[in-house]
Amino acid sequence: MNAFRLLADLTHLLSIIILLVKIRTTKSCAGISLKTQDLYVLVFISRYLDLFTRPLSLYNTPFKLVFLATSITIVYYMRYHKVVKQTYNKDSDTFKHYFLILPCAVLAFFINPKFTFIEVLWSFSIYLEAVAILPQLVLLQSSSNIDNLTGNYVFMLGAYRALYLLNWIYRFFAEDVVRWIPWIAGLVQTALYADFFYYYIKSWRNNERLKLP
Amino acid sequence: AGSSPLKDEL
Repeated sequence: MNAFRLLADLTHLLSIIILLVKIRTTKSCAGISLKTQDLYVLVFISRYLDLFTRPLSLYNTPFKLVFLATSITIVYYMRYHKVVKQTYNKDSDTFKHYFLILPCAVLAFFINPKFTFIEVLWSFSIYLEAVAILPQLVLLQSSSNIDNLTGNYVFMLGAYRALYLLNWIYRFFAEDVVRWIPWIAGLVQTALYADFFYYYIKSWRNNERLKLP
Repeated sequence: AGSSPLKDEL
């Protein structure tokens, strides 16, 4: 455990808290992509099957349970809550997210640390997480204005993987750890946010409302 | 350098 890793996980948790606060207090999920949230449920379920096979950890186990519970809660709100579901921008959430799942599954089938059920699903979850933000970014681009909570949510979600990159650099030098699969996927995942980061920081510096061109 | 997956991360 190092500071980058701890900060990354807390940032990830914070992003989810921001999203839940937005949904619960404003009773609105405007600007949030249900497709991205669906993908996160799939990511967490396929990655955290090891909850059943690995010994409990005081740090990892609670995080895994929280990520599973909160992602399912968010999807539940967006689909079934009688007020929240009416605020969902269904017509703008146009990304064909099913087309992300098959390529990630094929990639996981061929590129994995070990050809076992758990390891292939783990690889699948790493690949899918890398691209799961795409429907959300497409939805934001079609939004004329993005509320602060939504902007902060996406920023924290991007910052989390960027901090993992620092963690991996640290671990490479301090612990001699080399793990190509999460590194490359994590690099792709962070790179997808580059455009968003640029406009987020620009709007923050100019004290303007966030808008993606 | 280990070749096992990074299972100690989230």
